[in-house]
Amino acid sequence: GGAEDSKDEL
Amino acid sequence: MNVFRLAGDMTHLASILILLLKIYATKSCSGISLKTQELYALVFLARYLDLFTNFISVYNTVMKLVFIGSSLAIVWCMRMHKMVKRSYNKELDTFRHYFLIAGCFMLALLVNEKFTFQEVLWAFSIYLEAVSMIPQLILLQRSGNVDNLTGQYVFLLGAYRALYILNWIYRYFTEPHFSRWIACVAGLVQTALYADFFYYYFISWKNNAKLQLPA
Repeated sequence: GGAEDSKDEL
Repeated sequence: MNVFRLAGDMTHLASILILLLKIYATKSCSGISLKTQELYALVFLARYLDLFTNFISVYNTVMKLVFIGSSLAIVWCMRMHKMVKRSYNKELDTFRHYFLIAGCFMLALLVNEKFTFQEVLWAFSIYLEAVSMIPQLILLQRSGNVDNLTGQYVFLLGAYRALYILNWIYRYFTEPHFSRWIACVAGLVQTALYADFFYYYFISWKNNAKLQLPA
């Protein structure tokens, strides 16, 4: 998990 | 998306609806910190910049728009609406929230996942969200009495944070690459801020009494 997939939360 | 995450988002949404209901139905924002509401508006604006660059799902996009829109509407009402404005406890809401903004921005410059414009603003929004409840908690403590809707509002916000922690624990065990230490550490700090409030909320619920915070 890089920086990208950690942005799926609100 | 797991059940904890969905429950967390719905609790967050419910807290905002309760606040809008309070303002709309009573034309009053007594007990509500404008500083906290401004911080939340800034949190959402900084974090959801990715609305234009990063599509995740319709759910995600709609929720982001709802959070940005509702937080701006609340700030607008508290500042501009004649009747609502009059009920604002300005003299109790004196926390210097600009220090929080400056501190969080500096921390975001130093601690981020990547040193890019969007990543720094994302980290900034995470840090700022973690502390943005402080002016509200101080206002409640100063006024002592907490009206019913304001109490529910703060409780739901705290519950949303607690559910997000359960969501991270779940994701940690079920997803192979789940690591998100910036959000998790900030999230733990944020949830800890509610501990005192939760304690008194629980006591008042148990005794079936009005929520009161000690001076």
